[in-house]
Amino acid sequence: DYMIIKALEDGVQVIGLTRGQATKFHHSEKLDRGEVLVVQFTDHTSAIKVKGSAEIKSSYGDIQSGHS
Amino acid sequence: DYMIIKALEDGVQVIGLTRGQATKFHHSEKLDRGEVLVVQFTDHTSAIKVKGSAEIKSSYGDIQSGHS
Amino acid sequence: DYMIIKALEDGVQVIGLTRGQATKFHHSEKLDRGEVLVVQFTDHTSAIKVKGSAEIKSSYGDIQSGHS
Amino acid sequence: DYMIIKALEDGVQVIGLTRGQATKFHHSEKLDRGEVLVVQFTDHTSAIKVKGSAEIKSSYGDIQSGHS
Amino acid sequence: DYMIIKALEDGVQVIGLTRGQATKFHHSEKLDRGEVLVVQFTDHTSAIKVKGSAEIKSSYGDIQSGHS
Amino acid sequence: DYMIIKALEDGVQVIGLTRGQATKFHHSEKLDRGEVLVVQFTDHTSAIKVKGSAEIKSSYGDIQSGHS
Amino acid sequence: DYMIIKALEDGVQVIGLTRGQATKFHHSEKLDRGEVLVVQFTDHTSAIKVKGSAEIKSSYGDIQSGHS
Amino acid sequence: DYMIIKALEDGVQVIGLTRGQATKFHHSEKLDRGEVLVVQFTDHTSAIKVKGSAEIKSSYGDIQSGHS
Amino acid sequence: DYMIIKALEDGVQVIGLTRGQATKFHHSEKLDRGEVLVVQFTDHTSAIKVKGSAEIKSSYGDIQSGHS
Amino acid sequence: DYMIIKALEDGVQVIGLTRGQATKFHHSEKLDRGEVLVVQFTDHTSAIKVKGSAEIKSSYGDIQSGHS
Amino acid sequence: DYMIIKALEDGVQVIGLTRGQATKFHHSEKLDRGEVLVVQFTDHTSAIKVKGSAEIKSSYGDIQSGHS
Ligand SMILES: N[C@@H](Cc1c[nH]c2ccccc12)C(=O)O
Ligand SMILES: N[C@@H](Cc1c[nH]c2ccccc12)C(=O)O
Ligand SMILES: N[C@@H](Cc1c[nH]c2ccccc12)C(=O)O
Ligand SMILES: N[C@@H](Cc1c[nH]c2ccccc12)C(=O)O
Ligand SMILES: N[C@@H](Cc1c[nH]c2ccccc12)C(=O)O
Ligand SMILES: N[C@@H](Cc1c[nH]c2ccccc12)C(=O)O
Ligand SMILES: N[C@@H](Cc1c[nH]c2ccccc12)C(=O)O
Ligand SMILES: N[C@@H](Cc1c[nH]c2ccccc12)C(=O)O
Ligand SMILES: N[C@@H](Cc1c[nH]c2ccccc12)C(=O)O
Ligand SMILES: N[C@@H](Cc1c[nH]c2ccccc12)C(=O)O
Ligand SMILES: N[C@@H](Cc1c[nH]c2ccccc12)C(=O)O
Repeated sequence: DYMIIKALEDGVQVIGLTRGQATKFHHSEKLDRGEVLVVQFTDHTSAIKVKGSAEIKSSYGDIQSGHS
Repeated sequence: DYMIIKALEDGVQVIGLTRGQATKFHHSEKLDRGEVLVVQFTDHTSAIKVKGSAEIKSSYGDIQSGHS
Repeated sequence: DYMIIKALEDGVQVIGLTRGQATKFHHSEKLDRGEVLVVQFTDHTSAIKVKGSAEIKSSYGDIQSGHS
Repeated sequence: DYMIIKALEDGVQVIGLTRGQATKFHHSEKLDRGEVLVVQFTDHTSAIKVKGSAEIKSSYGDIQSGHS
Repeated sequence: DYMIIKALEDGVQVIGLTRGQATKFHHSEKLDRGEVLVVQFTDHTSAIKVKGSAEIKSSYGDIQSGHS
Repeated sequence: DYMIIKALEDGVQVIGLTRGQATKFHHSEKLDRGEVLVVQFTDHTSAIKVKGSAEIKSSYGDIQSGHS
Repeated sequence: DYMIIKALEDGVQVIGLTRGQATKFHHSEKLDRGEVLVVQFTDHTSAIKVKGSAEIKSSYGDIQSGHS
Repeated sequence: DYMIIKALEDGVQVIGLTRGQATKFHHSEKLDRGEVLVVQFTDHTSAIKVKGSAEIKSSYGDIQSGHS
Repeated sequence: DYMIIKALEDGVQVIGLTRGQATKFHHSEKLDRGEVLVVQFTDHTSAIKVKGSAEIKSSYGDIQSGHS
Repeated sequence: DYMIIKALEDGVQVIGLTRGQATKFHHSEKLDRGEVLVVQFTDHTSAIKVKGSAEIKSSYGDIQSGHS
Repeated sequence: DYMIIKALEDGVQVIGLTRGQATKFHHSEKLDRGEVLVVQFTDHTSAIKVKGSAEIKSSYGDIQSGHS
C-alpha cells in the first residue's frame, strides 16, 4: 500500500507515525506547491498524517486535505 | 487494510483499540478541520474508533461520522 | 476481513465473540449516535454481534441493524 | 469466508457445526429481531445452520431463511 | 470454497462424502423447509450430495435440486 | 476447483479417475433425477467423467452431458 | 488449471502426455457421444491431446475439435 | 500458463524449446487438421514454437499461425 | 509497486528517500524534457519525491507535478 | 509472464538477454513468416528483443515491431 | 512487472539502474527504429531510464518518451 500526495500550497507536511505500541511522529517531509511525494506504509510507518492543502491519491480514490 | 480519515471539524479523534484478549484504547490522534490521517490495522491495532465529524474512505466506500 | 459500524442512535453495542471451542462475549464496545467503529476478525474474535440501530458496511454491501 | 445474518423475527438461531470427522452442534447464538451477527468459518466451525426468519448476506448474494 | 443450501421442503438431506481413497457418506444433515445450511469443503469432506428440493447458491450461481 | 452436477434423469454416474501414473476409476456415484452432487478435484481425483444426462456447472459456465 | 471435454461423436480420445524430459502418451480416455470428461494438468500430465469431434471449455472460452 | 492449439491443416508442429542456459528443440508434436493440443509451460519447456496453420488460444486472445 | 515519470521540462528530479528509522535522500536522478524514468519501491527506497514539471503514471491514475 | 510473437515476414529474430549483472544475448530464435513463438521470462532471460516485422501479444495488448 | 519499449527513431537507449544502496547505470541497450525490447525489473535492476523517442507500454497504459 502506498499513496501519492501533491502539495497545492507551500509548507504542506507529510508526517510518518511510528508502528508499534507507541504512536509518535518519526519524520515530517515538507512539500512546496507542485511537489509530489509518494509514500508507502513500512516497518516503521503505520499511520500517515497530512497537514496543509494537498491532493491525495490512493486505492480509495482522490481526496483533498486542507481548508480549500 | 487501511483507511483515510479527513476531519470536517476541529477536535476529531481517531482512536486505536488494542489487538488481543483485552480491548483498550492505546492511542488517540487529534485532528483539526481539513487534516487527513491514514491508518492501518497493525499488530497492535485491530479496531479503530472515530469520534466527531469526519469523512472516512475505505474499501467499502465513503461514510461520514458525526451528527451532520 | 473487517467491517465498519456507524451508530444511528445512542447505546449501540458491538460485541466480540471468542474464537475457539467456546463461544463467549469477550468485549462490548458502546457507541453513541454518529460514532464509527471499524473492527477486524482476529485471533480472539471470530464472530461479532451488533445490538441497536446502526449502519454496517462490509464486502457484501450495506445493511442496517435495529428496528428502524 | 464470513457471512452476515440479520434476524427478521425474535428467536432466530445461528448454529455452529463442528469441523472434523464428527459433525455436531457446538454453539447456538440466539438473535432477536433486528440484531445482526457476523460469523466466520473457523478451525472449529465448518458448517453453519440458520433456523428462523433472517436475512443472510454472503459472497453469493442475499438469501432469506424461514417461511416468509 | 463453501455453498449455501436453503430447504424448499421438509426432509432435505445434505450429505458429506469422505475425502481420500474411499468415498463414503460420513454425515447427513436434515433440513426442514426454510432452514439454511452453509457448508465448506474440508479435510474430511471433498464431495457433497443434496437430496430433496432445495435452492443451492455457489460461486457458479444458483441451482435448484429436486423434482420441482 | 470444484463443479456441480445435477442429474436430469435417473442413473447418472459421476466417476472419479485416479491421480498419478495410472488412470483408473476409483469411485462411481449414482444420481437419481434431481439429485445434486458437488465434487472437488483432490489428492486422489484428477479427472472426472459424467455419464448420462446432467447439467454441469463450473467456472467455465454451464454444459449439459448426455444425448438431450 | 482444468478443462471440460464433451464428446460430440463416439470414439473421441482424450490423451494425456507425460510431464518431464520425455513427451509420451500415458493414457487415452475414450468418450462416447454426450459423455463429459473434466481433466486437470497434474504432476504426470503437462499436455493434453483431443482427437475426434468434441466441445472443449477452458478459461480461454469454447473451442470445437474435429472436422465439423 | 497454458495455451490451446487447434490444427487448421495437416502437419502442424508444436515444438517445445528447452528451459535453461541452452535453447534447443526437445519435442515436436504433429497435429492433423481438427486435432487440438493443450500445452503448459513446464520445468522443461519455457518457449513453444508453432509451425503451420493453426488457431492458438491464450490469455491474450486468439491468434492464427501460418500463411492463411 | 512502481511508477512512471516523464519529464515535461529539463531539470526534473526524482529523489529516493531511505527506508528505515531515518528518512534521508539517497539518490536524485535528473531528467531532461521527454526522458522517462520507471522506478520501483525497494529495500532501500520507501518514499519518492518528484520536483519540477513531470507526468506521473501509477496504479491510481495520472497526476502532474510542478506549477503548470 | 509470457508473450506471443507472430512473424509477419521471414527472418524475424527473437533474442533472449541474460538475467544477472551482465546483459548479453544468449539465444536468437529465427522465425519465418507466419510462424509463432511463445516465450516466457525465465531464470536465464530477463529481457527479450524482437527484430524485424512481427505482431507481439502481451498483457498490455498488441504491438507491432518493424518498419511497417 | 515488465514493460515493452518500441523505438520510434534510431538510437533509443534503454538503461538499467542498479538495485541497492548505490544507483548507477549497469547496462544501456540501443534500439533502432521499429525494434522492440521487453524488460523486467530484476534482482539487479530497480529503475529503468528511456532516452529518445519510443512508445512504452506498461500496466499503467501507454506513454511516449522523447520530444515528439
Ligand atoms: N502505533 C500504532 C499506529 C496506528 C496504526 N493504526 C492506528 C489507528 C489508530 C491509532 C493509532 C494507529 C500501531 O502501529 O498500531
Ligand atoms: N481485542 C480485540 C479487539 C476487537 C477486534 N474486533 C472486535 C470486534 C468486537 C469487539 C472487539 C474487537 C481483538 O483483537 O480481537
Ligand atoms: N467459537 C466459535 C465462534 C463462531 C464462529 N463462527 C460461528 C458460527 C456459528 C456459531 C459460532 C461461531 C469459533 O471460533 O468457531
Ligand atoms: N464435520 C464436517 C462438517 C461438514 C462440512 N461440510 C459438510 C458437508 C456435508 C456434511 C457435513 C459437512 C467436516 O468438517 O467436514
Ligand atoms: N474420496 C474422493 C471423493 C471425490 C472427490 N471428487 C470426486 C469425483 C468423483 C468421485 C469421487 C470424488 C476424493 O477425495 O477424491
Ligand atoms: N492419472 C492422470 C489422470 C489425468 C489427469 N489429466 C489427464 C488428461 C488426460 C489423461 C489423463 C489425465 C494424472 O493424474 O495425470
Ligand atoms: N514433456 C513436456 C510436455 C510439454 C509440455 N508443454 C509442451 C510444449 C511443447 C512440446 C511439449 C510440451 C514437458 O513437461 O515440458
Ligand atoms: N532456454 C531459454 C528459452 C527462452 C525462454 N524465453 C526466451 C526468450 C528469448 C530467447 C530464448 C528464450 C530460457 O529458459 O530462458
Ligand atoms: N523511512 C521511512 C520513510 C517513509 C515511508 N513512508 C513514510 C510516510 C511519512 C514519512 C516518512 C515515510 C520509512 O521507511 O518508514
Ligand atoms: N541483466 C539484466 C537485464 C535487464 C533486465 N531489465 C533491464 C532493464 C534495462 C537494462 C537491462 C535489463 C538484469 O537481469 O537485470
Ligand atoms: N538503487 C535504488 C534505485 C531506485 C529504485 N527506486 C528509486 C526511486 C528514486 C531513486 C532511486 C531509486 C534502489 O534500489 O532503491
